[in-house]
Amino acid sequence: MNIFRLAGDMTHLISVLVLLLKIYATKSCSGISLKTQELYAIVFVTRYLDLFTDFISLYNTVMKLVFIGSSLAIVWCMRYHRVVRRSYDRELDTFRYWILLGVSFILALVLHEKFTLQEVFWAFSIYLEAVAILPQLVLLQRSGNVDNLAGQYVFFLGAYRAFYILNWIYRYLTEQRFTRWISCVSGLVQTALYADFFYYYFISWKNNAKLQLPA
Amino acid sequence: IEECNVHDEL
Repeated sequence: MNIFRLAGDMTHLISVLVLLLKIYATKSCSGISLKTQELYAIVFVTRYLDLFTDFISLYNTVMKLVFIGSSLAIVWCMRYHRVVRRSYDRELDTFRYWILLGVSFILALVLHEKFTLQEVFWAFSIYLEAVAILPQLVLLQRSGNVDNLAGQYVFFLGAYRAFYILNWIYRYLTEQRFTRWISCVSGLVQTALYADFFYYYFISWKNNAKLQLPA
Repeated sequence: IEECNVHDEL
């Protein structure tokens, strides 16, 4: 464990807490893409298949349970909670995410560390996570005005993977046997997808204005 | 040696 990875995990945790806060405090999920939340639930379930077979540390197990539990709770809330579900922007959240699922799975069948069920699903979850934010970014562009909590949620979600890139650089320099090309390349793609969001987020923060994404 | 390709990252 290094400071970059810890910062990354904490930032990721903050993004989940911000989203839970938004949904429970405002009883609304406006501006949040259910498709991105469902993709993230799939990411965590397929990535943590080793939850009960490989014990790394208490921290690792607890965080896995938190991410799986919170992502499923958010999907459940947005689908079935009688108050929250009414504020879901159904007609704006129309990204055809089957494409993302299909491409990620085919890529995982071709590019993986070992051809075992667990490793193929792990690679699938890495590729899927890189593109899982797309429905959310499209929804934010379509809905124009971005409420603070939704903007902060996406910001922290993007920042966490940026910390992980620093973690991979650090591990590459300090651990001679560290090669995680699948994670590194995917993580770079993932963070790059946020680049324009970060730019507009920074502009809005600098001008102390509402976050406006160009349609 | 212990199998080192266990994914220790979240």
